[in-house]
Amino acid sequence: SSNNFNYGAYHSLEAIYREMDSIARDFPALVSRVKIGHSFENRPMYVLKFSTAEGRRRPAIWLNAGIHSREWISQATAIWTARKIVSDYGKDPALTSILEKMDIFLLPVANPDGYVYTQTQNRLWRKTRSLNPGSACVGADPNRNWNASFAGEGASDNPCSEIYHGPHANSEVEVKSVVDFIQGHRNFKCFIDLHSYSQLLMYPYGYTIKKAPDADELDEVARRAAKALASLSGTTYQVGPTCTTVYPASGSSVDWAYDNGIKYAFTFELRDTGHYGFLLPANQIIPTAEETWLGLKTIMEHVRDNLY
Amino acid sequence: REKFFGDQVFRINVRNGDESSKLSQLVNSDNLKLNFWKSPSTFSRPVDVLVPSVSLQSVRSFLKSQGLEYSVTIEDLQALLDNEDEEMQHNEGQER
Repeated sequence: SSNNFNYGAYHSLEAIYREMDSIARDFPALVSRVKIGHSFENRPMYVLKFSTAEGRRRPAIWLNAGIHSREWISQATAIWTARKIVSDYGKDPALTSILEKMDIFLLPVANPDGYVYTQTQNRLWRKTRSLNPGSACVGADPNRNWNASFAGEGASDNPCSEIYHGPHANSEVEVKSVVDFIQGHRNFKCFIDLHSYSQLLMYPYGYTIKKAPDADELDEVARRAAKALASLSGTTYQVGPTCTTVYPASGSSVDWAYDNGIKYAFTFELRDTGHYGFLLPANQIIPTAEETWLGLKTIMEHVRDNLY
Repeated sequence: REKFFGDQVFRINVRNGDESSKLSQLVNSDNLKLNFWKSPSTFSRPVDVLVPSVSLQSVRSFLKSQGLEYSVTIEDLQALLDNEDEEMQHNEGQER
């Protein structure tokens, strides 16, 4: 890129934000960097908006990454994906046709405070860095804080727990910033959340074993996406509803999106299956991002052809 | 900055409900300072847990006494973190 950003390495929050700015500057007709809010410690939350119809509120796709700060491969995959979109627009017919009909919003670091904390204090930090009155323990799990069966099964009311749901839904300003933006836009059709690790591609629900109304279609799309992903390096993903694929989890982003009319809602648990866990070596960033892109594109093409 | 010298990641293979409930004793033992990377689930998925070096012996004894099968996926967490850190420093230098 113009400021020699190495996509095959992990970067600081500042470097990622600089690269987002650089991408927007390099492709002003396609991309803009939009501030959608701030974190508890007052760091900006930036998304990249990819749109070929500035000013119109087209059907949109939300790509979310880094909500659990220690899952570094998700932030790294997201910023690589941003560069991929601008590099391939106009060349890749599938992507070009997606962007002729829809906008894409990409949030590479959904938990900025947590991400900085993993780089300066504790590499294994997962939650936000908000303060819990009356407790010495810090932060809430931002993927248990959404208003979807909030405080239900698969979350904890103990502030010291890694899956602490927070004092109330949207208590984490990082979550509320995304909720307010999406509800203000009112035309999102797809929400994809990137996590790691385990190599899973999941769809609602996490908060109940009940089958989602669109489960059959979501399952079919997810299996095609997993197949496309595997075609590059043979990385195999398991596919299924969150609740019975990994474990019950209430208050998740994807369940909230689905219950709020965003039908195409998926969670990716990226590489690997546990050999490195959260410490995936940087030399696997690009292979992981490239294979994930094939899965993401499969889903986005389906959304493009099945707008509702 | 938090250090993890000698800390290890165990992968515990839970084969049935009985083993899952045995494991919950470990999950609820705050004094061992365990950090579950992949929590126990009801679908016989492996459980990954970061065990601080000071708790290694106690956890090994517990797993053995309960007949729970496990393997060590990361022998020394700090060594991996040092590699990652070194690479990030090197890369930042290059970027400048």
